[in-house]
Amino acid sequence: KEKHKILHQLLQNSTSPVDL
Amino acid sequence: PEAADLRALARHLYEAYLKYFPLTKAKARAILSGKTGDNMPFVIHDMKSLMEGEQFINCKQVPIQELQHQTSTLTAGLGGFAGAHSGSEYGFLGMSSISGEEPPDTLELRFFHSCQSRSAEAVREVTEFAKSIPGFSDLDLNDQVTLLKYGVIEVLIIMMSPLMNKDGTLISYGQIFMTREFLKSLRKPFSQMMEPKFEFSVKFNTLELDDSDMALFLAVIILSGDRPGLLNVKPIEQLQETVLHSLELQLKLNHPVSLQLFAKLLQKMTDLRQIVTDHVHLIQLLKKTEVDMCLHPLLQEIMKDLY
Repeated sequence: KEKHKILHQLLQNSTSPVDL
Repeated sequence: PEAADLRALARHLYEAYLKYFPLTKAKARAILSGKTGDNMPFVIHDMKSLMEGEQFINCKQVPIQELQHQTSTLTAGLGGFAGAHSGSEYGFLGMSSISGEEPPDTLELRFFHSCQSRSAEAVREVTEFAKSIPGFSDLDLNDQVTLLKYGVIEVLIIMMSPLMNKDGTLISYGQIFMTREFLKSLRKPFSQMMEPKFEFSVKFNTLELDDSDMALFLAVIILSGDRPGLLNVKPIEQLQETVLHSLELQLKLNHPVSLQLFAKLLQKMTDLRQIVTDHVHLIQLLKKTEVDMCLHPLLQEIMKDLY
């Protein structure tokens, strides 16, 4: 999970844009 | 009833596609064929026009809120200049403007960083699109990650195709047209990055898919059950099969005289994998050879141990 932290975040956050 | 379900799925995916990817193929082709009246894209064809283009975009900067609303009018991964809006360290315009005092090597790196910034944003859009595929969010979360990790660059390359013709590509929300010759004139290995995408796109564009076909094709790519490391392949294959049926029906209805279009399209998936493999190897080469290169954390995550 740690290896793909941002992808996990993107998948779990509904519509709010992750700070890229 | 089954056909009605398949049509409903096609409509649903097309709506999601329009929601998350505002620069549609229809809009991009209108820009490329000069049907947008006075709103012709600015052409970058050499270093001088690159500098002017930077100025041009600086004048037209979109406020951040508006940008978030648009999410992205730029559909593909080569979104030069887009980093300007985010203020991120990867931005092209976020940095100082090009001047003769800079070492010449930095230009390609700066442009490359701006492309990365736009690509990261595009990954976010593709993720939202994937989540809109019925059943996708019910898959094992680790499998969702794997599908995105392996599928997203393929999706981005497909989405780049409508922005390209044999002479160049639209970038920066369709506001700029960058010529293929200019991209080829950058120093190695940057000059080698886009040429395979142009070759692919020119051939892919002859299939003449429209946006509603594209939406289904992108979903098929994402739902590939043969990605390495998947934990539970069966539900993915079942989802893909339904989307494949929907795509087949869509192509029959939308392109009744285009023989074997479905088969031709599926063959493109093999070419795509090779392009992505070569792309990732090129990025890995860049990481080794370019001292000043930093890879965007999201792209790093995707490309690490990919191929």
